[in-house]
Amino acid sequence: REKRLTLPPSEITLL
Amino acid sequence: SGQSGPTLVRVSKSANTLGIAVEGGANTRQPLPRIASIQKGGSAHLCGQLRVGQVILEVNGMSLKGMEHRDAARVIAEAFKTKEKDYIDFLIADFN
Repeated sequence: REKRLTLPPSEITLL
Repeated sequence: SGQSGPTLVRVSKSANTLGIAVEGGANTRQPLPRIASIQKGGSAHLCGQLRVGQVILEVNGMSLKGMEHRDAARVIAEAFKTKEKDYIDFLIADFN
């Protein structure tokens, strides 16, 4: 069965 | 409706901080860095042309495409820190 890849949420950086 | 293409925004280093929070980078749900918030009194806020939700395509001509979040954040931070220029050029896309 095709394994659904879920992308991780991203970090947030304060600049 | 007028589909506007990417826009070049020049942000002067008019304050001690750039004053934006960026989210996103390669291999995440947000593939390109997106402006998550703009802090009052920062250079970006004073410039007045950046909006929350806009996506940063390039910084001073350097493409952020394919860059991990930390690398993209470092590029922006170094562009603000460098004394060579008193501004940063952002190529911005309005994806809504």
